[in-house]
Amino acid sequence: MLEARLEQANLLKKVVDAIKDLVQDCNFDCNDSGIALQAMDNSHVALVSMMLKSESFSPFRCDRNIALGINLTSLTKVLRCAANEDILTLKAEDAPDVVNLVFESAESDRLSEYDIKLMDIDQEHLGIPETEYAATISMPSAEFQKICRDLMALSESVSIECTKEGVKFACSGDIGSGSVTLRSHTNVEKPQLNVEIDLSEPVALTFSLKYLVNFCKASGLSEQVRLCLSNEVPLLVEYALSNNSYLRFYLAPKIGD
Amino acid sequence: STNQGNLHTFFSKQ
Repeated sequence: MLEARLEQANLLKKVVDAIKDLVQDCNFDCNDSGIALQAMDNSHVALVSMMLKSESFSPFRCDRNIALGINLTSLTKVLRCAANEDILTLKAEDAPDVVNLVFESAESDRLSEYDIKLMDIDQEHLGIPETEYAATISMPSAEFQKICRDLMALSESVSIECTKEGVKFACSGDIGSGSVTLRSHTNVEKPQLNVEIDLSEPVALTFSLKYLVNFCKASGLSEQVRLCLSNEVPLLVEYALSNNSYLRFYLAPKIGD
Repeated sequence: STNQGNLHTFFSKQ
């Protein structure tokens, strides 16, 4: 059986909120290392990979692998019933047909309990190869979100070019063109505002801004976002969570003619 | 113009 207790419902609320517009029905794969989720959007252009490590929960108990097939719209409806600070406990039997969610309010004596019917989702699982990326950019997640939103006003695609001078986000469209160039930057007082660019070789790739703007819904989960690029491979956009948990998005590049 | 790649080009089914 599964029993996973989260100190704050807020974490799961924000994770589900960040991915519910990208994927609809997902398997939450529970095992002794934690709760994982991998799903692609309908066009198989973007993939979300979530890992909530068992250390994120206390207590965490999962004595055999359980796949919880859940519709994210249903999960969103139930998570709306939890206050951000509520203690959230997920429970499921082995081979379950429902997942049980309990919300306990910290101060007042209120306990809410919901069951969500599970679905049989036979989702193809993709192998994501370990990659030594040519360029890794760590930057404020809010800044990346602003760049994507700003450039999406001009074009549906953005080229991301990393050289030793820095990283340049550029686009051009019907009304004109625009670009944002960042260089490594250290803010001593506020390290969360740092921009760090690690480059082993120059990289230039083009991506759909619609998807990047969608990924940026996760910005509230982490002050920093990590972009990993190599030529001819999908972009990795990673929001690190506590206890080595993470929310990762992969996006296939646009291929020039 | 550029056309959108697909993840199956890069990630194999497990």
